[in-house]
Amino acid sequence: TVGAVALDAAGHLAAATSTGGYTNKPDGRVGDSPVIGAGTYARDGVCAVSGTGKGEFFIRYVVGHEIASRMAYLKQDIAVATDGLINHDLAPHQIGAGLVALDAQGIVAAPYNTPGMFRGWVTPEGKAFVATHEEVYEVEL
Amino acid sequence: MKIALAIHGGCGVMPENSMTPEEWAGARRDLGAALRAGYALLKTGGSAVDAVEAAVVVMEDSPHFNAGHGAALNENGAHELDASIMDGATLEAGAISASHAIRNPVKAARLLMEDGRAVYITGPAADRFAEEKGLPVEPQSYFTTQKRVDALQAMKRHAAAGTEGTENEKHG
Repeated sequence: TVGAVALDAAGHLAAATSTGGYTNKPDGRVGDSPVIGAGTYARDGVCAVSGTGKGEFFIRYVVGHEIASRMAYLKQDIAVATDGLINHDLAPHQIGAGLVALDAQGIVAAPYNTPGMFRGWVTPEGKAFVATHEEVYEVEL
Repeated sequence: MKIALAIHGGCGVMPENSMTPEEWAGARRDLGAALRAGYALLKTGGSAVDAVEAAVVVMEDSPHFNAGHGAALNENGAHELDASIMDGATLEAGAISASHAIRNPVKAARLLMEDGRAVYITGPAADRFAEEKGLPVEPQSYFTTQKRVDALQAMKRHAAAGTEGTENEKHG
């Protein structure tokens, strides 16, 4: 699965996700990636989220919308809200899960509970980084 | 105003000795290319929707990630592709699933969002929608890589033997 979240100069957020599912998935199975609110969600002023992992759980927990709700109603910051879903709600099911998310100020969160996650981000200061495991590489834009 | 961008190319990534150094380097290179594609648009005043679409297209075209070219195979050895996009400014969204042919599913999702008649279409209708909108469609073989063929065969062997597969097989 691949995905992206962005904050533009007008202050608007967006999210997108694309996937082939998983190897040997049942014929006709649809995961969370195209389910708005589960694998993909964006709301200006709150956050944008794109997920990766066992989609059935992302659908059951409505992960993207749940993160936005915790931020909007419980006033959690993006790190707390995303960590809560990935490492507290989903991790006990022993499923691999991760996501990237941005808040309305451009703060990035990229939690995952698997050995690694392909990921990259550009900070509001214009520095770009990519990573697969713990080691982070700065890249030229 | 600040601009920002973040991407992922999937979780379930195994320890660093599970791929060749060339494969790791290739994946990191394509992650960087995806960031550049999205950020270039943001920096020149492009919308967040433009940026996420551009970044995802780069990863769909890369064989290193489970989307588009390089997508996982289902139990029948077929590719069924899903994608979506959402605009936080309007809460408009577009999604497609079970596509067998759309080269860049995220582009179809974007066009469906802009079309406005539906949020989500699936299966052959999604492929027809993409074709009608002039998006490139491909034979199934375009999406297949040897890595995905090997992963499916290994999972079938493990299933037949009643043994556990590896994380690389379970995840895309």
